[in-house]
Amino acid sequence: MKEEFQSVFVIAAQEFSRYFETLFGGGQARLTLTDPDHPATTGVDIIARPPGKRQQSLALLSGGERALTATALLFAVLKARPLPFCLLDEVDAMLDEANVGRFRVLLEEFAKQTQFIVITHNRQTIEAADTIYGISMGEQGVSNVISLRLEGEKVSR
Amino acid sequence: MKEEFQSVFVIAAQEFSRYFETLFGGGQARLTLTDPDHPATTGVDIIARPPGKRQQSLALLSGGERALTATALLFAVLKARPLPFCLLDEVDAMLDEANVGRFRVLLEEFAKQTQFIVITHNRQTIEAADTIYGISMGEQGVSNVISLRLEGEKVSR
Amino acid sequence: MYLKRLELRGFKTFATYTDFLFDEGITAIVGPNGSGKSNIADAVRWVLGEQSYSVLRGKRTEDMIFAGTRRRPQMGMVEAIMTFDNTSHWLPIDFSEVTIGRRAYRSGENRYLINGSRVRLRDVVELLGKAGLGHHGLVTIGQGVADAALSLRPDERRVLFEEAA
Amino acid sequence: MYLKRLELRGFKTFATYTDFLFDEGITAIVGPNGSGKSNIADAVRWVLGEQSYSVLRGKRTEDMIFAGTRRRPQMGMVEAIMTFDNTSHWLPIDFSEVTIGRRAYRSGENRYLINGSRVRLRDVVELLGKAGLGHHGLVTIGQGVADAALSLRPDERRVLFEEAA
Ligand SMILES: Nc1ncnc2c1ncn2[C@@H]1O[C@H](COP(=O)(O)OP(=O)(O)OP(=O)(O)O)[C@@H](O)[C@H]1O
Ligand SMILES: Nc1ncnc2c1ncn2[C@@H]1O[C@H](COP(=O)(O)OP(=O)(O)OP(=O)(O)O)[C@@H](O)[C@H]1O
Ligand SMILES: [Mg+2]
Ligand SMILES: [Mg+2]
Repeated sequence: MKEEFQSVFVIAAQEFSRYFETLFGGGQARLTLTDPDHPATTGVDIIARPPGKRQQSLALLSGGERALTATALLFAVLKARPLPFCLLDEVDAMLDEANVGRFRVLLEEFAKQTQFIVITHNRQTIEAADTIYGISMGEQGVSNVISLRLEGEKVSR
Repeated sequence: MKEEFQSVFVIAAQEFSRYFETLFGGGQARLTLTDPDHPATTGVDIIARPPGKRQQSLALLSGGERALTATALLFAVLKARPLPFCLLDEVDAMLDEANVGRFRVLLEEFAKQTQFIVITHNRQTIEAADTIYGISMGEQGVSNVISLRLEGEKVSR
Repeated sequence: MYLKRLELRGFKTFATYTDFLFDEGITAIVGPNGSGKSNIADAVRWVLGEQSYSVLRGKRTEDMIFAGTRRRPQMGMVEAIMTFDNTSHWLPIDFSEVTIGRRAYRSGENRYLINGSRVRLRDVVELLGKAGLGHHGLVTIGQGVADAALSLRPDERRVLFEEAA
Repeated sequence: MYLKRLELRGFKTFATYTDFLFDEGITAIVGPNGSGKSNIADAVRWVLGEQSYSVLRGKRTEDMIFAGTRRRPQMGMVEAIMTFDNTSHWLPIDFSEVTIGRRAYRSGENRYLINGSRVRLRDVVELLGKAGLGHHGLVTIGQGVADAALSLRPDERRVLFEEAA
């Protein structure tokens, strides 16, 4: 279990730095161990510097910068220990147009290996999808579903 | 101080029910005291039922329903104890088009008595503004500002 | 290995039988506030054996069952079934298609099914565990979870890596 | 009574002198992630006397001062001034226009000003208190604060009402 932590961490740390730069279009970040001599108990710290800015504490990051940094981290752990599928619930809510664009590119790359179900309000993210499910609330407090496939074929369920 | 709590609560509770219905376009909600016999220490509870749904715990509400309910609460306290100005930072981020529309109407009504500075990404909220300040990050890690007034006059600062 | 299908009946706002078909790649789920999108995420966690009702935004079993409204009576039970394409044998079980199901009743009773046969919770946990889907906290990444990962203390954040391991 | 003007020099990402003019009614602030919008909200709280650096997303005085980048050196001090139209006498002070200012240095020293004259923090707190702007927690409502109000325990939520009182 603790060996596992070590191996997950090493891969995730490498991927995190890479994904951060991809999502931010620059800058740099890394994961560090608070207590490297004790892998069984060490914590994990994050050092992040968005492009064009000076490295400061995580707290000073903006709402969107935090969301993007967290996304880089979660994708890094997913890369280290892949899952067959992953459901994302509005992880792109705080991102501006440019950042959503870079998120989408990374998502499409990842989707070659992992199936993604993405709950989103974001146009660019929706454009990346092959299938869209539209959910609406019916009069009886019951969810209704419509599915839309990329070919434009609309099917009511 | 505790008398003050009581008077703020009474007005806010009345306004909260009203604003909830306005923002949700229906449904009902109210504030309750957990210990009405002890006004000096009582807590405040929220009971909320969105339109067409059955009353359930707050936890079961959706992200957007929570944001809207919280907005009703904050506006209610603001009505009970007005401020000359109020700065809102992306309180509309989780709201869908229909809910933003109702939020905007309430904001415009409130703005007759209170000056609002609203940080937002939302088109409908921006449309409610008389003045817009555009902030961008310059190459030196320094914020740049452009102001746009409703008449379309653009001024670079 | 991928999720082919999610069938819901009585899960939260999905009172009527609902059948989601998924392909590999990216599926988007869209809709207004409160329409039921995150409830789908809850259903996925629930079928995979989630035991913490707070994670499912509820308090007990019955919060997972359609509570009824003025126009439609509450339901007595909930059922959800996930169908996996298993041709890559990600799940160590000799079927090219595997279903994992869960049913629950207002009494609080929960039942677990693999390929339609009733099993114990531990059987589901064990099967998913062998496939790396057991404790993996990232199967569904919820609203607000991403930012929370940044707010965690370093020793709490470690758990993200341990759970995936 | 309304906020007419906010002048910043050296506050977080606002290294160069920046002058915001506000009218009554609604002003929108827009821009990309990390451009400095929430930093404006922090500046407003800071001028009004905020003493909790965690609320300002920092740890100490120097976090409020432009930290510099590779292309521009850090600054030694920060200054912010808010100008209020006081014709309605909301602030109990005999001026139709009132400025409240704050300066801070890397040494950690903070200075407070009313109408350009140096005063103590308690003078600012007292003046704002009499105007109902003292402990009012809702002068700025931040990202995530709204939802937090729902997650609070009932006894914690009470503070919302007490602070406004
Ligand atoms: N057992 C239940 N029976 C009936 N309705 C329920 C039940 N549990 C939750 N709900 C309702 O489901 C709704 C929340 O749905 P959900 O969280 O899926 O919305 P959403 O589509 O994700 O919205 P948002 O975009 O705001 O996040 C709430 O209105 C809640 O009352
Ligand atoms: N003292 C400082 N010196 C220089 N830069 C700073 C300082 N304090 C904070 N920053 C920078 O300010 C940025 C955050 O700005 P802010 O929170 O205002 O963004 P925002 O426009 O609100 O973005 P979002 O839309 O993502 O919420 C961070 O990148 C941070 O590094
Ligand atoms: Mg949701
Ligand atoms: Mg911000």
